[in-house]
Amino acid sequence: SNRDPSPTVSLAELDHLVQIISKSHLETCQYLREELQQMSRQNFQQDEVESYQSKPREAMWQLCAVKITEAIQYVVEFAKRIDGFMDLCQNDQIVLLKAGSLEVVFVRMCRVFDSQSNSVYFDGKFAGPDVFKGLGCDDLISSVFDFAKSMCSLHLTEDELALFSAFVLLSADRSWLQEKLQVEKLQQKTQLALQHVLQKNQREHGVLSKLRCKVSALRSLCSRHTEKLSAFRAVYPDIVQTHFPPLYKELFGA
Amino acid sequence: KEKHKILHQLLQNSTSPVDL
Repeated sequence: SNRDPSPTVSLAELDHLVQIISKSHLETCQYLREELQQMSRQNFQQDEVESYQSKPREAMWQLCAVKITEAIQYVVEFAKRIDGFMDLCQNDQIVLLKAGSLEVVFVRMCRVFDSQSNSVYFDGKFAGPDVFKGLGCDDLISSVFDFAKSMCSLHLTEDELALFSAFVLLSADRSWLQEKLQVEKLQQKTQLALQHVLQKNQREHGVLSKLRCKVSALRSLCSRHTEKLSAFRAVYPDIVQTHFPPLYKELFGA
Repeated sequence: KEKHKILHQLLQNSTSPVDL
C-alpha cells in the first residue's frame, strides 16, 4: 500500500538477496540435505530412551545446553553472512543474536524432524519427546515438538527457510536496539525477498501469514525456555555456573 | 563487552562452520 514504508528494491536486487541468504544458510545449516538423507532414520530403542530418562536432571540439562550451543554457533555464522548484518553496530548484532539465535535453532529444527514418528535428530539418532523427560519440562518439550511439526507441514524449500530464518533474526522490534531503523530496513528487504521467493515458487497466499504466526510462537517458546532455565538455575546454581557452555550462559543470562 | 565476550569473539572471528 501507499503507507508501506518498504524500501524500493529492484527484482534483480531481491534475486541477489535470495541468493546470498540461501548460500549463507546452506553453508551454516549444520546438516546438509544430502547428509540428512543419508542419516539413518533410526529411532532410539526403548532401553536407550530409558537410559536418557534415568540420567540425573542436571546431566540431561547439561547435554541439551551443549547441543543447543553447538546449533547456535552455526546460527551466529549464518548471521555474519547475512548482507548488512556486520554493518550494524556491535550492540545491535549482540541484541539480535541474544534474542533471535534460539528462535532460528527452533526454525531450523524442522530440517531434522520426522513428523511421522514425531522425533528429532538428537545425539546420533531420532528422539521422541519421552527422551527429554528427565529435563522436567514436558510442557515446553511438547510445544517445541508441536512447533517443529507445524513448520514441517509448511514444506518450506531451503530458500524459503533461509529467508524466514533471516527475517526472524533481523527482528527490528527487539528491546535495546540502538539503530532500530537500520535493522528495520534490513528486515523489510528480507521480507520482500521472502515474498518474492514464495511468489516465484507459486506458494499459496496463506503461507506468509502462517509464517507470521510462527514469529509469536517462537517468542513464546524462547521465553518459556528462559523461565525453565531460571527455575533450574535456582535449584542447581553451581551446575549452571561450572558445567554449562559459556556461550549458553552469555546468551541466556545464566 | 565483558558480559558478551564469547559472542564478540565469534562475531570477530573469521571462522567457517568447518572449524566450529
